[in-house]
Amino acid sequence: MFEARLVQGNLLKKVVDAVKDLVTDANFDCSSSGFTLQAMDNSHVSLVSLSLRSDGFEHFRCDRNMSMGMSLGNLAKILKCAGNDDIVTMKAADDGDTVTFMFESPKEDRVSDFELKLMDIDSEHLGIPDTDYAATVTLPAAEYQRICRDLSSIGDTVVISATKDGVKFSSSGDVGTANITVRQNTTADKKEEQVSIDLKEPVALTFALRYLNSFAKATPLASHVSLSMARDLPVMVDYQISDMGHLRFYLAPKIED
Amino acid sequence: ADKQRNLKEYFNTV
Repeated sequence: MFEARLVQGNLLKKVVDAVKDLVTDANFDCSSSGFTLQAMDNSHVSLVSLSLRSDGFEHFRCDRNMSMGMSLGNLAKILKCAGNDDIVTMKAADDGDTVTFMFESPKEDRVSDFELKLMDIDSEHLGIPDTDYAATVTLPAAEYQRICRDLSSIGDTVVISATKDGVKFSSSGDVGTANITVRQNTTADKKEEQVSIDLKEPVALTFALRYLNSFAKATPLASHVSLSMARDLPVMVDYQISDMGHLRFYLAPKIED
Repeated sequence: ADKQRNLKEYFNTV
C-alpha cells in the first residue's frame, strides 16, 4: 500500500508541468524514504531527477517499494483538476494497476478523486556520481529563465563560461551575437535577487538552448536555481524544493564532431 | 558541427 498526503498539492502540479514536455512517460518510484522519478528525454541527452522526501509529506506510507509508470500528459490533465490550494493525496495498492489522486479543498467542502491508469514502462536507471564541480552559480530562477529565453532569439546554443569575473552566457546566430554576464551579488537588498558563484577553476561548456529553456519550466518551484559545471561533463540544473527535496536536470554538453 | 553524447556515456546504468 502506498499513500502520500501533500498539503501543498500544487507543488506536484508544478513538478509535472516542469517535466512533461521533456519526458512523456515515466516511472515514479516509491519507497519508505520518499517519492522519486528519474527519466531521460527521448534523445537521451538530458535527464530529469526528482526527489521528494517522505518527511516532506504530511502523511507518507509505503509498505513495499514500487514503481508506478504514468503518462505525464495524462497526469498533468488530472492535476489540472485540483484547486490551487487543495491538499493532494495519492493512493495505490501494491498490486494494482491504477493510482488514485484525491483533492480536498482547504475548507473541506469539496472532495474529488481521480484514478489514473498505470502503464508498464521500461526504463534504465542511471547512477549519477558525486561530482566535484569546477563552478556552481546560483541565480534567481526568473533570471535564468530570462537569459535562456533572450538568448534563444539569437541562437540555438549557448556557451556558458565561468571565470573569476562572473558567469557569461554567449550565443550567436544569423541575427548576430549576444553576451549576458552575471556577477556575484550576495549583498542584494532582496534575498531573491542574490547571485552567488562558487568557482574552483574556470570552465566553459556549450549547450543546446532548447533543453535549458525546457528546464526553466521549473521556475515556479523555487526562488533560485543552481547551475553546476565541470569540464566535459553534463551540467546539473538544480531547483531545490523547500523542505522536501529537489528537481534536477542534467544535460550533455555539445562537443566538436 | 557539434553533437551531444548519450548521457549513458557519462553516467553508469544501474
